[in-house]
Order: sequence, then C-alpha cells, then structure tokens
Amino acid sequence: EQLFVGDQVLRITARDEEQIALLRVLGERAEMQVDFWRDPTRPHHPADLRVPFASLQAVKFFLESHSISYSIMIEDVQELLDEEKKNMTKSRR
Amino acid sequence: TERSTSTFDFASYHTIEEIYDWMDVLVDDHPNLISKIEIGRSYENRSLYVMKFSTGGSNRPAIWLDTGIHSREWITQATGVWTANKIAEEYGQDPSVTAILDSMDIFFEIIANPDGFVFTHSSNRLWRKTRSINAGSDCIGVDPNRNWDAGFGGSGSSSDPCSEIYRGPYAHSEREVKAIVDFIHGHGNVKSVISIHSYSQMLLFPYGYKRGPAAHHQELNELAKKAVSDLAAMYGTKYSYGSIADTIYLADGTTVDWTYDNGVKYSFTFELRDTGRYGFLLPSTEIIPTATETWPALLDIMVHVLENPY
Repeated sequence: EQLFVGDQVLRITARDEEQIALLRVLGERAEMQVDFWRDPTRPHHPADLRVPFASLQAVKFFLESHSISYSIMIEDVQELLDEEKKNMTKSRR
Repeated sequence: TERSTSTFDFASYHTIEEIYDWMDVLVDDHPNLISKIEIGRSYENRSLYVMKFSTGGSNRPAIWLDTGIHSREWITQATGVWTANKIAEEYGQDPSVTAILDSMDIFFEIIANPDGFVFTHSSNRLWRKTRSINAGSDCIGVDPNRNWDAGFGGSGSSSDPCSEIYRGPYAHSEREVKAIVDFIHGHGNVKSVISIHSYSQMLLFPYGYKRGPAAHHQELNELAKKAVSDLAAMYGTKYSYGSIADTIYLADGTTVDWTYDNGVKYSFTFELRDTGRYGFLLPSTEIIPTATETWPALLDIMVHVLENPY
C-alpha cells in the first residue's frame, strides 16, 4: 500500500496568469511527483497541490522564489488517511 | 443476523463489498420499486451495477445518476448510497419524488469505477483513474472523464499515460465508459444525466471542450442557479455554477459533453463540497451533511426534467 507520510497539500493562490503558467510548469515536472487535487485555473482562485515529503523543500522554494502565495491545507496526508481507516474500522465494529 | 438497510452506517465510508451487499438489501427492502442491473464489466472484470428505480411502464423517460467515476472522490460514492436510499424512502412520501417515479425511471450507478475504487482501499487512496494497462507505458489507467467521444483529444486532456487526465488510446476505450455509452444509446430515452464528482463546490453543465454556449445555456444556467441556491439554503455551502469551460477550464472528453451532444439536454456535473480543508479526504462526519445539502439540488433538476418533457 502506498503511504503518504509527510506529504502535504498546499493551497496556492496565483495572483496573475504568469503565476498560473508557472504552476502548470511545476505540475509537469515529473521528478517532483506533485499531484494537483484542484487545478490552477485563474488568478485568485485556489489551486490545491499534493506534494510528496521528498519534494516539499524544492516546491516551497519554487513558490517562494516566484512570490506565489500558499498555505498548508493538509499538514500530513497520511495522518488523515490513518484517521479515515480507523473510523471505518470503528464503524464496521 | 438479518441484513437490513436500517443497520447500514450511512455516516461512514465503505468497501465495495459492503456497498454491493447494501445494494442487494435495498432491492430486497423495495422489491416493487428497485432492481439491480449489470450494464457491463470493468477492465478487471468487476460488475458495473446500476440501481433501477421504476414503478412500471415500458422504456419510460429516464434520469441517469452516477457517482465515483473518479475513484478517490469517496464522498461521491457515499453520497450516492445515501441518495439512493433517500429516493427509496421518499417514494410514496414526498410528492415530488412520487411524481417523478410515477412517470419516469431513475438509473443510478453508485460505483462507476469499481477497479479504481478497490485500488483506493487496497493500495493507493489517491487513485483517480481506471486500472487499464497502457501499451508501451509503465503508467496505468485512463481518466474516465476525458475518455468520452466529445471533443476527444483536445488540449483539455493529456496524451501522456502517466498524466491524471490521460484521455486513453481512443474514445470509449475504457469499458467503464463504453458500458454507460451503450446503456444510454440502448435505452434511447434518457432525458437527464447527473454525474457527481468532488471537490470544489460547483454545478457545471456543457460545454467543457469549447467555450461557446450550449444551445440550452440559458435554461441550464437558470436551473443551476436555482439548484445551488436551494443547496446553500441547507448549511450555507456556496457553489459556483456555469459551463465547465467558463467556470473551471477547458476539459475534453467529459461525460456530460458527450451526453449533451447525444441528445440528453439536462446534463450536469456536481463537484461536491470540500470546506477548504480536506480536499478528497473529507472526514466521514461530513458524509450526511454533504448528501443532505445535495438532495434539494438534485430534486430541483429532476423535477425540472419531469415538468419539461422534450
């Protein structure tokens, strides 16, 4: 089973089309292994990006170096998944 | 112990086995209203089950609902279960539901992508696509909402098998998609298709593969406006609405573009809530509020379909 320990989901808000284009470039960089849960569509609309733990530093550096604002929507994806699984087991009991 | 829908926990996420078991119990509980039909098999040869709600007649005008075509969007399958149960419970009670089912049939595919759904439980919770093997690539799966023969192959999808929006080798290559295509073509009297996704709180209608307004844009827009208003009235959840291309982005090969282009006028896609904190990992405590708020919007659309035959 694939684990997502330390993965984060960043909520990113691009301020203009140039930043939208930069986000699209980021999404296509295979080595980053990022996954847009919510695509960058237009300025001031949220885009949600799941970032593997191993890419976190590089992705945050990329965003900060282009002054693209973001917040952390999910601190640790695996924690939420563990919680979800625990709740399913509890319900089944 | 005797299985019963009254012991099913609608406020929890479930495995495919639990949902398929529950379907059989729902049919047992409502033998004169509900039957379970198989419209095909998935890539890994799982049954594609559809709940048929019918009070008789032959080839009546029909409404198609589907959830779970993107397997990781668990809130949609859970909402599908709750909604199917609600339809069964309200027939004979709620005047609108009774009027709809006295004249129309409802077909509800709750797990439209079973292979992907099983994979989210066993191996990768964030899996979105089908599980078909792509010749010449290590990457698995096709985005079943880019595989339809409507603007297929345009810029709003990807030709890269490793992409989450990979369109597939050709239109309707995916058995999960082809089964719905064949069903709708074979039935010939489907008047509305409502495909339920998550997340981002939107009610969308054609087109996605082009920017120009659909022929019935005005009517679809007015109906969407009413539906999202009644949805918001429940808990204040705000939806945006409009055509796919105008509201989100260009997206080719989508379900509702194909159904609309194939004569199904009332074609809508829901993107259910996310509350801005959990995305696809909406806690199970939000299942019932999400399903409850979506119900009046679904009812608005179905009543409109009933009252506006074409």
